[in-house]
Amino acid sequence: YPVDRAAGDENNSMELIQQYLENYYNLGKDVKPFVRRRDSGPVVEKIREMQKFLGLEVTGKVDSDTLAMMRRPRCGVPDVGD
Amino acid sequence: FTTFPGMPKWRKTHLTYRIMNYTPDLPRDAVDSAIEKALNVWKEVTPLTFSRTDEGEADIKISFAVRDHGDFNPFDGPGNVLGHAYPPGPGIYGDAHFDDDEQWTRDTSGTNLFLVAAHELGHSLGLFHSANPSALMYPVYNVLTDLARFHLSQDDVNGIQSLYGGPPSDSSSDPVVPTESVPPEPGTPAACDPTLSFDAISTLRGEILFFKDRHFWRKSLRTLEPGFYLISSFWPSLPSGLDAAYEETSKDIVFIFKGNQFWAMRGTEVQAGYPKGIHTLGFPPTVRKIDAAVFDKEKKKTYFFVGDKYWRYDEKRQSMEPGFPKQIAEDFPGVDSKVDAAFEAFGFYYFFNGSSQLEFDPNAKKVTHVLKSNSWLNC
Repeated sequence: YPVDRAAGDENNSMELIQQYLENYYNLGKDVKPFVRRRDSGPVVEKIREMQKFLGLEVTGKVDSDTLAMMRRPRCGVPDVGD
Repeated sequence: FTTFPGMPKWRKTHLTYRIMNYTPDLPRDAVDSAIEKALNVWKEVTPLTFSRTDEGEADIKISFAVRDHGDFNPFDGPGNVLGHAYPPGPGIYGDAHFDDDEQWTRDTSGTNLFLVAAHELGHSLGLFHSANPSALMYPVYNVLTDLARFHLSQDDVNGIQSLYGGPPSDSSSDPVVPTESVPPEPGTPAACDPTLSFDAISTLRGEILFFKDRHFWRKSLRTLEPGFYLISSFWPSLPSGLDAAYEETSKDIVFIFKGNQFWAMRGTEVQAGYPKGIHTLGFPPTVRKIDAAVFDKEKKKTYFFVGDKYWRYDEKRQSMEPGFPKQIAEDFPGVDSKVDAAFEAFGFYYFFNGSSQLEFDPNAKKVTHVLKSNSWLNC
């Protein structure tokens, strides 16, 4: 059970990250969230953009603070212009 | 702060709003009050004014909805997205939508409607999101906001004033409200006299007016130094030595009392049909004058203080409430003396007697600070 739950959490988090960046940071819907290269790729760039905008430490990685921020209630208007 | 791409903004300063429906979470008057308060947040720092309409088209239409609600931006159930709004423009533009899967509350036990509405209406006026975490326009809901002392951050003020400029009273070219202070002359009251008392105090469009004899100080919370003016320079037909004053913020009217008469003013314009007798408000003939008055924006009720008693007037029903007068000290513990003047700010009532001032928390029902009367004048 713990293994399955952990896998489920990870999937949920990935889905959350993808949706968050799509909704509020104009990440293209066709961009895959699993980026193998460590410091590049549209998702990492968008995570950086999001962290910078929201005043988080800019790491390009979804650390616990970034994930916690993504889970907080917020306004539905995107943070960046289209 | 940022504005929307293309910097859309309203090309007029008077806007209409309409509350299209209500959340079942709150009484209607609580929704009305939250929206009005949220609009006032922006009104106080801009030339914008708002009036409510209950039918037909409005610049800003406010609605509660769940999931798909006809704008291709469906809500997402409880949590995460609380609301969204559209930048200025025709049709859906300017409208604000609130996710009714949230638990809307007056306080912060659920999602505070005023706080979210103030943010969304910022979008309705043309502000995009701010990256400043202390700004109202920061995109993430801040449950720790102190509602009693809520104020816009400087970033929000800079943002909205980049679109609309400051309030008319900030402008020396304002044709309605004079802004030039009069120089003090012999016999005029001194702001920092430790024995200074006030005749009457009222808010006016986000400022505070402290009346004394023929003059008044005008204190804006945005500027350090209060202005000092002759009452007659604003309102030539008013007498000096006023008894009481209060602002009915939802009507943009200041009521001023002297003896058995009272006047209604919108800005510098005395309203038609005034002065009227105070007994038309429902006072008994034994009441010859009012000592002080304060308007409760939330409840839309005005407290009138006479001697050691007070009356409560329902501004919606336009009638004095039954069961009054009551002893002031009974319902305002700690306010034991006659009240010279009173006003409301940041959710507190401030009661003045002679050179003393009491800050009273109406929720906790207790005096929270004892101050000198002239503390608002930077003394």
